[in-house]
Amino acid sequence: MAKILGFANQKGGVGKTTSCVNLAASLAAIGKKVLLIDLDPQGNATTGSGIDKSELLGSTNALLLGDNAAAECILPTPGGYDIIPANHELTQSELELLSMEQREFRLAQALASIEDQYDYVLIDCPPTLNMLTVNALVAAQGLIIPVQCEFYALEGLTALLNTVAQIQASANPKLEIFGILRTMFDGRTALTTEVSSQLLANFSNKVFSTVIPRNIRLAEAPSYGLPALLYDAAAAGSRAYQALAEEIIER
Amino acid sequence: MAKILGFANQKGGVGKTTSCVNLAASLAAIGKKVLLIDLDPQGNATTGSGIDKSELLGSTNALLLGDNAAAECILPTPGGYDIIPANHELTQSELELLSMEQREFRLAQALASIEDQYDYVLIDCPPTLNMLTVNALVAAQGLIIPVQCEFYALEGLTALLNTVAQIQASANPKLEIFGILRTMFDGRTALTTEVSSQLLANFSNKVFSTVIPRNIRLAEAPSYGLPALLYDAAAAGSRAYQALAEEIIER
Ligand SMILES: Nc1ncnc2c1ncn2[C@@H]1O[C@H](COP(=O)(O)OP(=O)(O)OP(=O)(O)O)[C@@H](O)[C@H]1O
Ligand SMILES: Nc1ncnc2c1ncn2[C@@H]1O[C@H](COP(=O)(O)OP(=O)(O)OP(=O)(O)O)[C@@H](O)[C@H]1O
Ligand SMILES: [Mg+2]
Ligand SMILES: [Mg+2]
Repeated sequence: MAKILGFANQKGGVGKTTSCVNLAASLAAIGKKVLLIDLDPQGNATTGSGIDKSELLGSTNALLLGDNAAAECILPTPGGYDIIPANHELTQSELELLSMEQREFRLAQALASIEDQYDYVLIDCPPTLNMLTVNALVAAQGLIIPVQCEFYALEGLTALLNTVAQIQASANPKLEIFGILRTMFDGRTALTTEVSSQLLANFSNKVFSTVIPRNIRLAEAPSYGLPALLYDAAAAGSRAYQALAEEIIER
Repeated sequence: MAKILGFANQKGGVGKTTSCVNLAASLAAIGKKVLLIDLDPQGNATTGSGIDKSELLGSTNALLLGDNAAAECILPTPGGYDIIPANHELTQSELELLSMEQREFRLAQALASIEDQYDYVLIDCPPTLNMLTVNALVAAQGLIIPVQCEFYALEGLTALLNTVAQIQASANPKLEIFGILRTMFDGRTALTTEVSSQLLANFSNKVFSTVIPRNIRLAEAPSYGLPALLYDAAAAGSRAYQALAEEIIER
C-alpha cells in the first residue's frame, strides 16, 4: 500500500515542485518505488523531471477526465521514479471537473488501480486552493507543506489548514499534516530565523528537522531536466533532500 | 482617465504583490493618485498595505458580486494610495462568478464609476489563470509581468502570453503588454544573467530597463504592513521601485 503524499501551499513559489521532484529522486536513490503526479497546469514537475510536456500521450488531464487509465499515463524519468505528467490542458479539466459527480474523488479513484505498485506517490499541487488541489487532498494520506520562512508564506498557513480541516471533516478523514518543510532557508537573515521560530512554536513536532537551504544548484537543475541529485549530488540542496528522504522513511 | 495596469503571472512567488504594493507607494510619493485592487484570495497586498483583512466592510469580493459599489469598498492606506482589499472570501466569489452572465466583465464594469478619480489603478492577481485573473486582464489597458530570472518562471511565459492573446481577440482588444519586470535579480549567478538575456532577446523593448534586485528589506516590510518606501526608503529595493515609477510615467 503506497504512502500518498500531497505537496500543497497556495502561496506561490515556496518550493512545492522543487521538493516533490527532489524528494522523488532521493527516495528512488535509496531503493523506493516512487510515482510523481504533476497536478499543476504549469507542468513544472514534468519539465523538471526531463519530460517534454508538449508531446504527452497520457497525462493527469486524461486521468482526471477518465480518458485513460492510470497505467497508460505513467512514464519513467531519468531520476529513477515514474511520473504522470501535466501541461496547460489541465486548466481545461479543472473547469470540466466542477460539473462532474464526485468531482473531488476523481484522482483518488484513478489511483486505486496502481498505488499498490509503489512505495510512495507524491503529488505536486498548483499554487491555489482549487478543485485540482482538493483532489490531491482527498487522494492523499499525508500533506507536506513547503514554507518559505517569510511573512506572506506564514500568513497563508491558516487558510490552508482551514481547507485541510474541511477535507478531514468530509471527503478524507484519514488526511493528516505529514510535515511542514522549511525551504530556501537563509539562516543569516533575521526574517528567516524569526519566522522559523514562529513555525516551531506553533507547529512543533510537525516541522521537519531537515531544513532545505537556499542553494542555486536547485534552481539550475530544472533547466537540464534533472533532479539536483543527478545534476550535482554533492550540492547542499541535494544533500538536504536526501536527509529529508531519510527522515520521511523513519516517520 | 486612469491607466489600469494588471500584475499577472501564474508562476508563483515572482514578486507580483511586492511590485504592486511598492509601485503604488512610489507613484503616490510623486503625487499620483493611485488605487490598488487586491484580486488574490491570499490578501497579501491587503496586509502588505497595513490593512486588517479579517475586518473588511467592503472588499473585492463584494465588488465582483455586486453587493457594494466601488466607492464603498475603497480604504486609504499608510502608503498614500487607496486600496480595495481582499481576503479568503474571494475564493467563494470565483466559483460564483463562473455561473454569472458577462462574468469576465464584472471588474471592468465595477471600476467604470471610480476610475476617473485616479491616475493609476494597479491590480494584484493570484498565481493562476482563473476567472479572477481573466477579470483583471479584461479590465486592464496594460499588463505588467513580474518575472524571476529562473527556469520555471521563463517556462510559464508562453502560457500567459497565449491567454493574453485570447483576451485581446475577444473581451479586451486594447490590452497590451505594458512591460516585463525582472525581479529578485541577483546578477552574481549565471542562471539569472542567462535567463535575463533570453528575456531581452525574445521581448527586447517590452522589458523594463529598471531591474528589481533581491533585497531583504522588501521581504521584511510586509511584516510591518508597510511598503518598503516607508519602511526603509534608502534600501536598494525601495530605490528600484522608485526608478520603475519614473520609467512607467515616461512610457
Ligand atoms: N532551496 C532552494 N534554493 C534556491 N532556489 C530554489 C530552492 N527551492 C526552489 N528554488 C527555486 O525557486 C523558484 C520557486 O520554486 P518552485 O517553483 O519549486 O516553487 P513552487 O511552490 O512549486 O512554485 P509554484 O507556486 O509556482 O508552483 C524556482 O525557480 C526554483 O528553482
Ligand atoms: N526583490 C525582492 N527581494 C527579496 N525578496 C523579495 C523580493 N520581491 C519579493 N520578495 C519576497 O519573495 C516572496 C515572494 O514575493 P511575492 O509574494 O510578492 O510574489 P507573488 O508573485 O505575489 O507571489 P504569489 O504568486 O503567491 O502571489 C515574498 O516573501 C516577498 O516578500
Ligand atoms: Mg510548482
Ligand atoms: Mg502575490
